[in-house]
Amino acid sequence: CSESDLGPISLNWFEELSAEAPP
Amino acid sequence: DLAEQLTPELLDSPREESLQFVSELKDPSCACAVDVGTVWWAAAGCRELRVVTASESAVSLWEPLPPDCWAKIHTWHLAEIPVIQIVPLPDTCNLVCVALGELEIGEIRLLLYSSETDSFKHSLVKTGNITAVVGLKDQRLVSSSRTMQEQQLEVVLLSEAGGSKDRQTLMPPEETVTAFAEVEGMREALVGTTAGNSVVIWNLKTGQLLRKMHIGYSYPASICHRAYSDSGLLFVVLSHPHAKESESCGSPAFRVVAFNPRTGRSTGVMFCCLPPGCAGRRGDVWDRTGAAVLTSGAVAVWDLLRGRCSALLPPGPAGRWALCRWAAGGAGLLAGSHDGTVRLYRY
Repeated sequence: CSESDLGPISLNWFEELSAEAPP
Repeated sequence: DLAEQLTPELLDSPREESLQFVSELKDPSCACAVDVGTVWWAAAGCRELRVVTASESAVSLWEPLPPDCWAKIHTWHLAEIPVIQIVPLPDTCNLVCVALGELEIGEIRLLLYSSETDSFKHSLVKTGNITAVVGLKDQRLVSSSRTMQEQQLEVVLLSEAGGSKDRQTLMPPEETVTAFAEVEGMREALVGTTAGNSVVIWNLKTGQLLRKMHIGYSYPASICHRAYSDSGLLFVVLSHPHAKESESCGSPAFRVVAFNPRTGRSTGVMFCCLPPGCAGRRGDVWDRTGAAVLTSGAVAVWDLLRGRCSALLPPGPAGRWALCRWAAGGAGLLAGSHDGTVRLYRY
């Protein structure tokens, strides 16, 4: 898998999505 | 015969990873076995793995008798509603969870031994039109249920006494949730698959729906079994019980798909096929290994990281295999036939 296929990857995706998602 | 039909590529090292027979149990009172599983059980200061067998009206607990026998300790009789499945509760001790119902699950019950009353008993955890239920680590149970108006997703923290300590609601997606899988190594993350062929991610602590990611239309009705987070990607093991065989790819048994949760984009990582000419039923995944009963009555095992069929168990002495489940704690594979015969194999 590369970033070109999947877009920018973040190691902290869970924390970031939790901060952005509606409560 | 089935093994002879397999091409060498599918079984290129069966000696290394074949299934070794360990022990057998047979329940003569079982008219039609519906599920089999294992449970950790602590008694007299000792914790051991026990086998659980289920028929439509009874669930039995079996203790190991060295060197290779099993003795039935107790049978819970559940005559009012048929037992549909045993719901494994990873890392949980002295609790057996079962789903009961007709066409779909209508009740979830816990079966246990009460030291207070010195008796075996069962207790009701949830009722409703339940579409999916899965046991999570730390004595948690997650389920989806629906009414005419809405879908309810709920995590129940189970108590040793068979009740619930706490309940948390998860935000439902618009589509019906068909299966759940916890994300290995991330206690608060949960994934699910939907009837619209999407993978969804929740935060179990807050109940937030974090992301919905469409899988594509190639393999409809995907069911998630396990998920792993690594290097910023979410790897989900999916099976496709209703996928049709195609000439170019064969019949998919399991696929591993990598999702980027940040963008929602995905790519297939590994593809495990059914042996040629075989059809399969719903399978079971433990660690990096998948297993499924084929309609021929054999059990096939796949190495999900290598994408190949690594072992094949032909129909047993009691006839066709109807059930297969991975035992807890890496103890091996349980294969069961409808007449109540269960065999444990080391993998």
